[in-house]
This record gives sequence, C-alpha cells and structure tokens, in this order.
Amino acid sequence: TVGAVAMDKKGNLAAATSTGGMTNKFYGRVSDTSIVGAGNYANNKTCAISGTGTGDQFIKTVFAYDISAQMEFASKTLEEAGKISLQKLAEIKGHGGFIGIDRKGNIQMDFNCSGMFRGFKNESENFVAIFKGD
Amino acid sequence: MKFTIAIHGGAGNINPQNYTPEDIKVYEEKLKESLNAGFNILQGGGNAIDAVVASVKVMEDSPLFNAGVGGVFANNAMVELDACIMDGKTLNAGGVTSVHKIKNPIEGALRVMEDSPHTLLSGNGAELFAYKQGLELVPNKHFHTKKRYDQFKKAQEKKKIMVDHSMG
Repeated sequence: TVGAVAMDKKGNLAAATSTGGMTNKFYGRVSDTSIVGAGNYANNKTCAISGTGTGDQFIKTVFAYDISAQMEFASKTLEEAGKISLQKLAEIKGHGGFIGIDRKGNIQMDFNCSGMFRGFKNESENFVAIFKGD
Repeated sequence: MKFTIAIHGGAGNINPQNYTPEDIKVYEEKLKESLNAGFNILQGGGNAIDAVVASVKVMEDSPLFNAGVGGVFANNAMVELDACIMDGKTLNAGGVTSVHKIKNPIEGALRVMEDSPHTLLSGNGAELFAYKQGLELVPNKHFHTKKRYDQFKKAQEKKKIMVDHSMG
C-alpha cells in the first residue's frame, strides 16, 4: 500500500492511499487500508493520515479517524494519538503503520513492524527511510 | 504558512538482510521522486489534494510498491486495486475498490470525490465511471509483474495470505 499526506501553503490538509491488497487474498475482499476512516482520513481541524498494513484490523479500529478523534476530542497530539491507535491495532493482531501530518505541519511516521518505506519533505528537510531505526 | 508532504510505500517484514545496497538505493530514489512530485506542486502554490495525487501516482506506476503496477495477485490470479482520497478542508472523500483496469486508481478516487455525488464506487461500476470520466483504462496484464506472480505462487503453495513486503 502506498500513500501520501500533505499540507499546502493555505494550511489545507489532504490524504491519499492506494493499494493492491494482500497476496493471494480472496478476490472481492476489499483490501487493506484504502478505506476512508480506516487507513485514510483528513480534517483541517486535526490531521491527515494514510496507513498501510493488515487492512481488516485498520477497518475494525477505524484507525485513521481514531487518530483524528483523539486529537479533536481528547486533546492528544498526533504522536500520542498515533501510538494509542497503533496499540489498539496490535491488540487485535494488526500490524503496519501510518504517516500523518497535523494542522501545524508536524509530521509523524510510526509503525509496529520491522520496516516501512517512508519519507517527508518540506522547505528545510528531506528525509527517506526504510528500516526501523533509520 | 509552511507546507510539507509525507509518503509511505508500504510496511511489513522489511529487514535489511533481504535488501542489497543497490536495492535500497533504488527504493530511496523512487521515494525521493514521489516526494518531489508532490513537493513541487506545493512549492508552486498548488493545493494539497493535487500534491498527494501526484506523489501516489509515482508509486502506483512503479513495480516496487504494492499499488498499481506493483499490485499483488488475488486468489483468482487477478490484480485488484483500491484507492481513496480525502480533502481536509471540505471533508469530502472519494474511493474506488475492487477495480482491475484503471491505470491509476488514485485518479479514479479523485474523480469520484470531485465529479460524482458518490463516495465509494466498486468493480465494474467504478470502471464504467472512470471510462466516462476519460481516465485511462488498461488490461489487467498491465499490472502483472514476475516478482509478484512468484510471490503469489509461493503464497498459494503455503496456503497463506501475505501483506505487502512480507515475503522479502
């Protein structure tokens, strides 16, 4: 699964997610995280999120919206909310990760598996990484 | 206002021992290309929606990632694709699911969001909509790669369903 989140010069957020599913999945199974609310969400009041990983658990935890809701209703930061949602994912044997950007332009990229192809770019930083600890 | 973009190309059992330094360089270069595609739009004053679509399209067109041409095989030996998009300003959203022919599914999702009263279109209906919108349709073979087919055969032998990049 691939995805992108962005904040433009007007402060507007957006999220896009695209996937090929899981190898040998039952055909017709709506696959991984490319479902609004599950692995994709954007709200100028909170954040934009795109996820990747075991899709069923992303759907069951309404993962991406869950992060936004924690920020909107429980005053969590993107980092705090993301860790809580990843924990919820792990509790039902889901794994994967997400990228997120909050309304102030802060970036978060977190995952509960051994690696995630990822990167971000702004006017002062240009970062790409693959493995945990990179 | 500062502007920024972030991307991912999948997660899973991704360990250094499964990748040569050359492999890593190829992945990093494609990630940078994807970042630049979106960043250049933002830098030029473009909007966040156009930026995320541009970044995702780079990865959809690459065989390296599990989307588009790098899409994996379902158990009927077809590549099935899903994509969605959301606009944080309007809370509008769009998606396509279980499509086999839309060359860039993220463009299908964008058209559903911007040019239809719907939110999520699936299968043949999504493809008919994409055709009417003038999006490029391709045979499913366009998305087939040897690497993904080999992974599919291994998964079939093991009777397993595998998430992206979990097979080294």
